Amino acid sequence: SVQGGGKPGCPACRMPTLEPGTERRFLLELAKRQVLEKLHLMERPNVTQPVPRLAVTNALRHLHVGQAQRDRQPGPFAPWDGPEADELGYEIISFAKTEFSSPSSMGLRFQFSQGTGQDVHILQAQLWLYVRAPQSGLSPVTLRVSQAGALLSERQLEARAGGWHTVSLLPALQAFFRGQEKTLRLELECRGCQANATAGSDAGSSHQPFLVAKATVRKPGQQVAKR
Amino acid sequence: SLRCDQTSDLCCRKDYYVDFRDIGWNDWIIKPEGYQINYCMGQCPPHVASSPGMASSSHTAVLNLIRAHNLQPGGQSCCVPTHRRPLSILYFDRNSNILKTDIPDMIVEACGCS
Repeated sequence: SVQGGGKPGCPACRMPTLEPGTERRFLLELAKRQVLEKLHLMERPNVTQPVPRLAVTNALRHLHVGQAQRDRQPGPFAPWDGPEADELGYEIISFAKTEFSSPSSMGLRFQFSQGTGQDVHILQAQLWLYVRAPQSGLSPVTLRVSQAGALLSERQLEARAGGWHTVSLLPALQAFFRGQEKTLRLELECRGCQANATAGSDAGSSHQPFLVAKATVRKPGQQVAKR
Repeated sequence: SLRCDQTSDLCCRKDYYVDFRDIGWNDWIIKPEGYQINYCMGQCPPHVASSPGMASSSHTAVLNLIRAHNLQPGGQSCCVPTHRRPLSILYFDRNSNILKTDIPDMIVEACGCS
């Protein structure tokens, strides 16, 4: 029932007839609750380290470029036909923080907050790196990505290879999300590169390395009995 | 389904747009700027009870009148959503990662009498 003598609505529907003054306040509160509930969030996230708008724009542009390329050429990632009925599909972009940096190698750290009690299935995972073209321009450039010493990927780039490059991280990220860890650490080594491997190592740069993943999330207990 | 207006108090869809700036959430929700939090309201008198949407034809209305006369007294019919659509949302999580997802059944498109 609504204060102020509003006509009670249909009792079975629990939707009160809203007076104009209360409607706005009621609906804004309802919207907050609805968005948090549908995103399985307990409270609204507080973004303590905002990402530079340019880095966000860059990442979103590459996300869609990557998506368009994948849709055109059936390559390692078949076009994604969307999540099952009892799952929520996500695309995730995670920006790297640099842990250490030397002339030819650096450490990248990605922070995830796996939803409590949700099992995350990674369907696609790529690391995007911006590599500055080597001054010499002669020697080939070799990019190696490792995790805790285990080699994940090694790529030879043409000598004049300045620009964005992708490295697939699918098995590593699937294994990571099966664990309980929330921090993913990668080591990047670049042979034949000048200075540190990627031009975007400092956090404020629009060439910050980032990781793109596609996932489905299912809350436990939501197993649908398939007949 | 009818959109609510002042003339009728029959079951209809009430449109209401929530701008995320009004609730101070535009810092973590990148896109969209807001969404329609529409809801259903209005009466469901016997002759339109259990009609899926108010756009029913006169044929259905006649059928409903016949049904209404045979209706057991006290049957309560409610004005409820009959069709909803998803909302695509792009937002920051607490680690400044960007997530994009489609929230199913988020926006009420049509109302009808249960």
